[in-house]
Amino acid sequence: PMAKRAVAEAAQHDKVPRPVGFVPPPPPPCPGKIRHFSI
Amino acid sequence: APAAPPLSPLGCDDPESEAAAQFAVNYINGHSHHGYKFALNRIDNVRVVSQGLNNDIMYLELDLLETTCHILSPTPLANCTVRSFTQHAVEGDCDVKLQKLDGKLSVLASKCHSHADSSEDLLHVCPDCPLLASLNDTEVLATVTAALNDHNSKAAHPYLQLLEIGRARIQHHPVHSVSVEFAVAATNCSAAEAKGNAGACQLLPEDQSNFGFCTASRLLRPSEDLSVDCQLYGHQVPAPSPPRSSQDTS
Repeated sequence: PMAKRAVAEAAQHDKVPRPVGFVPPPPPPCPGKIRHFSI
Repeated sequence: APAAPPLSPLGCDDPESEAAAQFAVNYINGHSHHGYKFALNRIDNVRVVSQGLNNDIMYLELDLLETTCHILSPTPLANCTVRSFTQHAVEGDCDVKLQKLDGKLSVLASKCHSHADSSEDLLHVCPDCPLLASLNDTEVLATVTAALNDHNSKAAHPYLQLLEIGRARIQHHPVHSVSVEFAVAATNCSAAEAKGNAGACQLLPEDQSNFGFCTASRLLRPSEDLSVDCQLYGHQVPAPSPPRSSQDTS
């Protein structure tokens, strides 16, 4: 019988372990921030 | 010795890019003779090509938005309000080539084109918002003429002449109305003198020039009404014109 695992438990197991010292990539340099609104 | 690590590309939000973009926007506004002042909305891209020590060429792609200040207004750009989305905004796309030599910026070339936001986008958000109209629309021309005549008939001095129509919007629902904005200039006539022969009235010479700006709204249905507001800027000492050089601006 298929046992439905709790989401948290599944997510725990599925989460890919990150290497030590992992630094998220910097935001792309361009385009820059929107100062008013975009049309 | 290991080669120096390549300089990381300049980011669009880096202070150096921001300073160059503001310099470019001031240049664009300073070299424009029609329409409205534009403000920086976004730096779309920046590319730096080194020409040698302390000598870089910067290519900027800028996204600007129209403000409510006419180009002849002495109001500093920082105090000019960016036209809101529901006022049917106008966007400017500019490509600017600058040189940064020993830390000093100069514009070598700039090319801009502007376009209004799409009517569909505006009506989707604001179904009853008036849309930008063509400046040679007959209702627009009639409203500008009526507004200027109305102002000149009520103001004793000076008789104002039309310089250019800046923008116009027409609303058809729930009322039929036309709103216009136009630039004016003082002439050497008083209203009384103009009554006799308006054709003889001349714009004041540059050293006495006095420009202004008018907004008017004309209700056509369900009843007729006209409201006009004209403000003169007073004589502005013209800024020293930049030295003519090979700078290409289009």
